[in-house]
Amino acid sequence: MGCVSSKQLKRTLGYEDPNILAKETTFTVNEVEALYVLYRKISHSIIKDGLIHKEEFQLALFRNMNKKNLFADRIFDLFDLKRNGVIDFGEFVRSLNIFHPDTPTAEKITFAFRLYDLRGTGYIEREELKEMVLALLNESDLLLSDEAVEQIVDQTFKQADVNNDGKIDHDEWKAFASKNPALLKNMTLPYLKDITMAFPSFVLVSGASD
Amino acid sequence: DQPTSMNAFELISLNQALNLDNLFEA
Repeated sequence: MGCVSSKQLKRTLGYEDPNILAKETTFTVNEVEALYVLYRKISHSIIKDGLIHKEEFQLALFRNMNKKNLFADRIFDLFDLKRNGVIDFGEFVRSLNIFHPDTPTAEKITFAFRLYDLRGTGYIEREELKEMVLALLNESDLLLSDEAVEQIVDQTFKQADVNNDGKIDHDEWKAFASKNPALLKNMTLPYLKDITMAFPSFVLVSGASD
Repeated sequence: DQPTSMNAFELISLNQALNLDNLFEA
C-alpha cells in the first residue's frame, strides 16, 4: 500500500472529490480519504484501471475472483449506481454510506428490500425467496431437504406477507424487518463509525489528519 | 439456531457475501 499524493488522486479514473462525498454522506472528509485507500487497493487488485470490476469485488469478498455468488452479484449491481458494469469511487462511498451505523434504519431497510427484490419488480416474490434460500444452501455447507426449504419459505411468507397476496411489498418488508432487527444486522458495519481509528494505516497513507 | 427454526431471511443473511466486513480485510 503506497502513499497517494493529491496530484495522483486527481488524475485517477473514477476518483471523486472527498469534499463533495462528505457533504452527501455521513462520512467526514478524512474518512472519505481513508476509504479511498481501501478503494484504490481493491480497484487495482486485478485490472488496475482505478475502477472496481466484478472480479475485483469478488476477490475482495472471498479471496477468490472466480467464486460465483448470487448475493455478491446483487450487492455489486446495487453499488453500481450508474449500471455501467464497474463501481467508481463515488459509488463505493455512497453505497457504503448505507452501512454506516448512523445511517437511518429506513434507508437500510430499503436497501435490503432492493437486494432481495431480485427481478426489480417492486416485490419480493415467493419464487425469489426460494431462489435465495437455495442459493444460500448451494453456496454454503448447509443441507436441507426440499420439504424443509418449502416449509421455511411458507412460514416466512405467513409472517411477512400480511395481505396474503403471494408477494412481500415494501411496507410489509418494513414491518417485518422492524419486528426482526436481526435481519438488518449485515446492513451495519461498525468499522465505518470511525474508519480512520479502526484502520490507522489508512490515516498514514491518506494524509488524513483531524 | 437450527436452520429450520430460522425464517428464510435470517437464513439468507448467513451468506458470506452479505458480510461486507470482508472488504476491509481485502
